[in-house]
Amino acid sequence: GPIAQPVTDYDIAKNYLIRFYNLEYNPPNPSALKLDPLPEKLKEMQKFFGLKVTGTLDKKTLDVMKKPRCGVPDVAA
Amino acid sequence: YSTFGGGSKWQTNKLTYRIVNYTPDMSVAEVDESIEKALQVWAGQVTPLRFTRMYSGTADIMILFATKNHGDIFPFDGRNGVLAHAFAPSSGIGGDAHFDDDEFFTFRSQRGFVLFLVAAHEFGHSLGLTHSSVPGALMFPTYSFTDPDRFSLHDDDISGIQSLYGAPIQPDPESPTTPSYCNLILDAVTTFRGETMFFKDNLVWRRSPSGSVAQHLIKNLWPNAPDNIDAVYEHPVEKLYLFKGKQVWAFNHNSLELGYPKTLSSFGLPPSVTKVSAAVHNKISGKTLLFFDIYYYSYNEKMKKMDKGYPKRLEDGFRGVTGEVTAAHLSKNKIYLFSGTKVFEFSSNRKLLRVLNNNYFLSC
Repeated sequence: GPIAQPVTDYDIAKNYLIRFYNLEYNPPNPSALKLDPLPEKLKEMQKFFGLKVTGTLDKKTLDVMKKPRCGVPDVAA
Repeated sequence: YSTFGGGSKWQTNKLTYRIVNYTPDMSVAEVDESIEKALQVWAGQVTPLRFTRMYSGTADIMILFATKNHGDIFPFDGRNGVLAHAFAPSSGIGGDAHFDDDEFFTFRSQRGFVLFLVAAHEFGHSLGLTHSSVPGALMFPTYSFTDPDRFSLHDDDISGIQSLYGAPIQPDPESPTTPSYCNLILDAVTTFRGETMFFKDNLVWRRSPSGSVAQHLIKNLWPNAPDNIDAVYEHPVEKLYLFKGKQVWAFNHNSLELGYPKTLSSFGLPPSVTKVSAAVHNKISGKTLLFFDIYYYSYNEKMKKMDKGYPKRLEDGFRGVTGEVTAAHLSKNKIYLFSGTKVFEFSSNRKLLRVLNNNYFLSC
């Protein structure tokens, strides 16, 4: 049967930001004019949790994303 | 703290809740208690909010356990990850709280998620709060274990909820004046959730382990309870039994248990017993002593029936007490029988140790 794709850290971050930070995600498209929105949303999440605001996915940020939590978004829907 | 946009809050302080179903992880009594306690976090001490339980129909806050897709547009995700979610105050699904039953919920153990903590957080959403970015605040998005018996609301949470509903209403200045304790003949005395409760007329005084005393109207703590009660005792799983005349009320925290009040016959007392003048439960023996006139009965809580050989005469079991026992209390394994303006202190093997004034527990 189909083999589930391994879930990458990027997938974890993307799904987390979609669910809790209203990330509207489209697969990166080099020709698209719009920047990848993920780094900006990542900064928003890092700021909320008092992490170092880098916009890049580091271990601490990922650890917070893996913590059990409430399903209500952290920003106004 | 933060709140849902658009001033989303309940337009009344009297809200209803209903536990629609239960998780197999805990007993029904533990779930009831966890939910009740989680709602109380946001009530009496910090806001004017009051919660009343419903057992059928649609309540403001519908509470249910579910997994994966469960009827709203936010499916749960299996173990870990999301534990629960709740909806902002409004009609319909507004205020409802859903718990992911793929998680393992516990009463107080760290070997799972303490339902009381998760529920208290979710009810913050049900009342209009969103997440706080203050680590340590109850409304912080991620779960962290706290001993439920040592839980207290963070200032940030209190500021948040009071920004929506204000502070608790101070007791009205016309509230009944406090009679002098010195010559007070109490109606009833009991322990309750670590405090000691003294009942008289329509009042109850709560004395904390630190000795501070607060006065309340009985009906503010137990809306369905009678005034001028005859007797009261605390059952092991933090249930309170109140006696008045030939009736008995059972409360789970401040909610009246289904099917109550019942008659004294539910304790196996004969029709000749017209009232219970005092009651006290001994957690060690598992027995509850029920006093009536110059007699007392012993009730086996585990077997749910009277012990054989009762009633016994008061003077046989508690030598030295001659008048009617108006209240009974057990503290540090000693039994205290209130009779008239005296308190008789007995050791665990029923030896009379001291005769005290009845302001021994409540100074003038």
